[in-house]
Formats: sequence, structure tokens, C-alpha cells
Amino acid sequence: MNIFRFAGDMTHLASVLVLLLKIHTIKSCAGISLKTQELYALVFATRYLDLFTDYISLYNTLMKLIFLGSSFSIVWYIRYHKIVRRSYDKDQDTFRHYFLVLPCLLLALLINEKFTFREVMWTFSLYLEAVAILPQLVLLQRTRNIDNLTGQYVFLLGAYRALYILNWIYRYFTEPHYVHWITWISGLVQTLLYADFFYYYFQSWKNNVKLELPA
Amino acid sequence: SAIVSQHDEL
Repeated sequence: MNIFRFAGDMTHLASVLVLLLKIHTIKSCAGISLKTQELYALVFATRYLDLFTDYISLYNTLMKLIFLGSSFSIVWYIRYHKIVRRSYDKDQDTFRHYFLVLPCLLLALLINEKFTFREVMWTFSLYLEAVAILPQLVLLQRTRNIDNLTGQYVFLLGAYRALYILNWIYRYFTEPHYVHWITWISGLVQTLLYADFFYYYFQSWKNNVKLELPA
Repeated sequence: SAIVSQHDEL
């Protein structure tokens, strides 16, 4: 495992921890899109079907369990926790799941490396992860008041994707036959979705003003 | 194989 991959995983882990910190200690999920969180839970549930059949490493297994456990517990908190759910911006978080899920499923059935159940599910999870942030980005744009933790959460998620691209470039030059068009293209699309957010994030950081996305 | 090396990522 190279440094980019490891840093990417750690950034991903940090994003989840920031979100759990916000929800667990502040008891608030204001500005967080439940739709995006539900899509991530679906992403991990469909991607990690190999959890109990293919052993890669202890690190790999532990991380999979962490991402599965954290994504489902975040969804649980926002939907059912009696204090946390009160802060959920339900009226603003209106993105429809099937609008993203159905095209991804269709695309995975058409474009995949191997037409087997597990491989189609794996591919579906890649496509869905690429666009799962959209409800969150829409909500950020609607929320006039983005708090620090929410801003950092989205920034860390974007940084994780950018580091994965560096990881793929590194692996392409150091490992024989390392070519994965589906992973790369969906990963690139996913990272590009953050470009706009990154721009305003760095602007607010540079000028030391509160993060706000233009409508 | 290609599939296995792809699935070692998270």
C-alpha cells in the first residue's frame, strides 16, 4: 500500500469521525443530507459483499467494517435518535434517491468488467459513490449557514477522492497490468464534483470568512 | 487477476 492510498483512507476515516463527532457530541445533524448518508450506506453494503468470502488483509477487513458500521449508524442517528433527528433539515433535503440509484444500476448492468452478481454490485457501488455527494452539495448550497464541522466533513471527503487519484497514478506506474477504467473514470467524475466546493472552501479559508456557497 | 487487484481498494 502506497502513501497516497493510506492518506486517502485516513482522510476518509477522518471525514466519518468528524461527522460522528458532530452528531454524537453536539447532537445535531444540521446541514447534513440524510439522502447522501443513505446512499453511502447502500454504496458500502453493495461494495463489501466480499467481506466474508475474500480475505485481503486485516486492515482491509477492519476498514470495511468501520465504513459499514459508521454509515449505517449515521443514518440511524438522523432518522431515529430523538434529539438528533430534530435538527435534520428535512424540507431542504429533497433530492430523490431513485434519480441517482436507477441510472447507476442500469449503467452497472451495461458497463462492467464481468457480468456476475458481485461484480455488477461492485460496479454499481462505484457509480453510486461517484454521485452520492450530490444531495449533500445541493443542501450546502441551500443552507445559508454552513457550520465548520459540516464544511470540514465535505472537504475531507473531497480530499479522500483526490488522494485516491494520486494512488491510482502511482499504482499505474509501479504495478504491472494495473488498468481499471471503470474505477478511474467514476473516481474522476466523483472528484470533479467537488471542484466548485473546493474553490469556495479555499476562498473562505484564505479570506478568513465564513464558508457560503452562491445560490 | 484484474478483478482481485481492483478489489483490494476500499
